[in-house]
Amino acid sequence: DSSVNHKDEL
Amino acid sequence: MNVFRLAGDVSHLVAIIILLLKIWRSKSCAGISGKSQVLFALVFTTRYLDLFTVFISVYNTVMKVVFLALSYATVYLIYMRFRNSYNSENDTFRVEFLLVPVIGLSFLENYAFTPLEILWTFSIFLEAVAIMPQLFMITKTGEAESITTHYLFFLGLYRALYIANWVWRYHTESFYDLIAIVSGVVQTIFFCDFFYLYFTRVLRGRGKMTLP
Repeated sequence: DSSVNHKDEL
Repeated sequence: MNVFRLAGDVSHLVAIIILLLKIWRSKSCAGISGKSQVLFALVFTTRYLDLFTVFISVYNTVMKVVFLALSYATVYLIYMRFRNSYNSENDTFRVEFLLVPVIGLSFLENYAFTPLEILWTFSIFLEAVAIMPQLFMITKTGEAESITTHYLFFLGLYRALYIANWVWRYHTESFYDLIAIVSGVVQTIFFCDFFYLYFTRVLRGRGKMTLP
């Protein structure tokens, strides 16, 4: 789910 | 990682370093909104709580530590080291008008109702409005030193580059993060008025940016 991805952005 | 996001992170780092160096070398924080800097330190604190629990890459971890360290150093310089040069009489924006809606919205609109997600969402929404006290201070004093405008330029540019990064990622990975995108667009729109003044006044070699 998208909540996992955004952690790779500062 | 893509060139837009890398350029955005570099622009963000440049902005923070410009401000920190300006305060350190001039030994003064005149014209700088301490409230905005506190809000930015809060943005990094609530966004990077996963610093020790999730490892993405060396770059990711190093940049998070650097952003946290530099933002707290800036707040320290303003409120401790050079507090006698802090224009508290001009830094009067009511930050509660920012915090209350941002806190409310992060409870309403988030990807998961967990502490980490709500705090991350809070940091995203807060970042969109964190520059308000600084822009308000400039309108109140009617001017800004050119170095402060360069700080604001790179700060505004960073999220504009992130928008390009999101377009690129949607186009290449079909990835999109709606909360970050909507908030990032709002944040960049808030800078538009400043960008106009920056390009029409500061870059004309006028030194100080004086508002009409």
